[in-house]
Amino acid sequence: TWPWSPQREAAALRESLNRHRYLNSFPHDNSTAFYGVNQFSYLFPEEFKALYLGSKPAWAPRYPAKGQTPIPNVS
Amino acid sequence: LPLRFDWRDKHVVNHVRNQKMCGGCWAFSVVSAVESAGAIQGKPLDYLSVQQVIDCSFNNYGCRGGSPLGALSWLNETQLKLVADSQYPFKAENGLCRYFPPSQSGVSVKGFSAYDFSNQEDEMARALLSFGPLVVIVDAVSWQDYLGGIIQHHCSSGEANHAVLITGFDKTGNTPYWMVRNSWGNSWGIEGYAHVKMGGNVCGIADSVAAVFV
Repeated sequence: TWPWSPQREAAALRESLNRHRYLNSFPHDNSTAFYGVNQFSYLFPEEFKALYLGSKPAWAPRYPAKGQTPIPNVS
Repeated sequence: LPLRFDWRDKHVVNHVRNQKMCGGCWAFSVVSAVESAGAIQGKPLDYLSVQQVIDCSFNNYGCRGGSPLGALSWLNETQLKLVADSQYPFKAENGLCRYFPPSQSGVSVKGFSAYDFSNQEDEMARALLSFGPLVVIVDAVSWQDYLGGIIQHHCSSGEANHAVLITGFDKTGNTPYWMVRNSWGNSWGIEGYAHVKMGGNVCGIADSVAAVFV
């Protein structure tokens, strides 16, 4: 729902490049994730989130640790 | 636990799909889990209809978002048969729910279980081995820029916003990681997958984990 324009796309790309520099700047071993230009680099983070991150959080009960069984209510 | 396990090696995981500009990750993750659960039981590994879940899961919002657990509850309660994608193809936008006669073939969800496995990711790996690929919800804001490698920083267990499918894990290297199947096409990440460090609940990957039974 954002007005598309080449200027907007260029600004989003610049912001992405700055973000990549920051994300890749941390000391890391060669297995750590690396970041860079991909099909989403022309979107601002809020656009990316609105378009592609569509899941709602969902609460789930804690998995009972091994050996732990729920203690029945004992009066 | 084996050091490495991947349901793709058992040929029960379909190729990565592309949700395009539709916020339907919640539907893609659930349908993929149903596909794999069926294939593990020996059913054909057909693509099932994501559009059917997007259009008909009334407790969700289609391409404007939804909850995988909400979709699983709805599938389990209605016993709706998920039809083949070829019958009800994906069109990347909300549409009117299409109904099929009871004679229509399809796969229905017989049950599911969902737990918070944070601080218990080895138990989560056991659940993966026992029940098949797992539907999880992660905080994927930093995945916008991901190109490859193992995600272990810049990915908090803050606000879950993206649903994906865990198909395996690999503990053979210095940094153990989950193999996470995304729905942004196979040109993203590692042929459509991300590797997320095991342990430490990176990206909140263990907070809400569901296994599906068909």
